[in-house]
Amino acid sequence: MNIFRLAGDMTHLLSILVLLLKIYATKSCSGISRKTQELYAIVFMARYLDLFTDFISVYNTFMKLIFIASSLAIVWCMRFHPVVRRSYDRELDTFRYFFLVGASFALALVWHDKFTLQEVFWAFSIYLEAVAILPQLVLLQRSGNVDNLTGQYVFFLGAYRAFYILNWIYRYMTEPRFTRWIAGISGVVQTALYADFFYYYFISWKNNSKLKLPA
Amino acid sequence: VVEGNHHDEL
Repeated sequence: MNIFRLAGDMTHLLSILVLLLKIYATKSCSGISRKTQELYAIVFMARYLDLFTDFISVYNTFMKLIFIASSLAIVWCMRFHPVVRRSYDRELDTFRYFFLVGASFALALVWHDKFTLQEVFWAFSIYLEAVAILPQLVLLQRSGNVDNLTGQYVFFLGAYRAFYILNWIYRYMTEPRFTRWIAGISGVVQTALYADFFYYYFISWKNNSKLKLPA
Repeated sequence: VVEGNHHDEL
């Protein structure tokens, strides 16, 4: 474990806590893409198939359980919670994410570390996570002003993978034979997708103005 | 865990 990876995991956890706070405090999920939340639930379930077979550390197992449980809880809230579900922007959250799932799985069948069920699903989860934010970014562009907690949620979600890139660079420089092309390239693509969001987020922070993404 | 295998990361 290095400081970059710890910062990445803590930032990721923070993004989830901010999202839970927004939903719990405002009893609303307006501005949140349910499709992105469902994609993340698939990402974690596909990535952590080794949850019960490979024990890495208490930290590793604990975080995996947190990520799976929180993503499923958020999807449940947005679908079935009697109050929260009413504020879901159904008519704005229309990204046809089936293609993202299909393309990621097809790519995982072609490009993986080993052709085993666990490795193919792991690569699938890496590719899917890289594009999982797209429905959320589209929803932000369509819905007018973005509330602070939603903006912070997306910001931390984007920042965590940037920390992971620093972690991979650090491990590449300090560990012999360390290579992680699948996660590394996907991580760069994933972080790049946030580039314009980060720009407008920085502008809104600098001008102390409401975050507004151009349509 | 074998160092360098990716299952040590989240």
